[in-house]
Amino acid sequence: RLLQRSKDEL
Amino acid sequence: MNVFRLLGDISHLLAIIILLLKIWKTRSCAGISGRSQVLFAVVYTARYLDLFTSYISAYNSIMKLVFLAASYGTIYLMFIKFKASYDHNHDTFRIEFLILPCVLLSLLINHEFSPLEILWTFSIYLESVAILPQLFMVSKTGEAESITSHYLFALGSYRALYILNWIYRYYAESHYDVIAIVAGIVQTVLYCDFFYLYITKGIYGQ
Repeated sequence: RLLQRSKDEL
Repeated sequence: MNVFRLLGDISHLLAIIILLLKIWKTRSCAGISGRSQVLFAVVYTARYLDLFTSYISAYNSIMKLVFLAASYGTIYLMFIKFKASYDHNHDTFRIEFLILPCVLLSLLINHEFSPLEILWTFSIYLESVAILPQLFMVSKTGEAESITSHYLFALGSYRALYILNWIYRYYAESHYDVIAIVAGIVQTVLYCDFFYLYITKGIYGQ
């Protein structure tokens, strides 16, 4: 879960 | 979603609305950097391409559409409708010196070497420096209308709130994104000088 692209953020 | 990110998005939305209202009401874009607005439109276009490929939530999709519409709307108002009031002489920051390094960096440092991912990374890097032409213009003219300084305060606060969101997500969801965090810190640090002036003096008219 670490260091993944924050896809849900604007 | 957490309260920091929600407040950040609201602050971001507020900034964009303040800017649109300022230009529309005063029918002038004096003191506003068109170059920064072009950079923001590039940032949102590069970042929100996944609008068509991945659905996250109604909120996410609607906000992306609003940010895209507002940034292109601002450009329309500045470069077409109220072009006469655009201050060319003071909006001179060389944005190619911002875009090229961000392109190179996004090709070198990214999470995954795929088109959508590179574009997202490029948009993250570019957003962190996109306000420089605007801050440069304010420093050159030596002042900003109060409405413009409120715009900058809301815009600067949005990414500062996102930093709190990333801290929260690290502890609550053990999730973190180094690229977004480092760029977000750079972006917020760039506003520090302005925040100081805004809070101590209210930089308008000085």
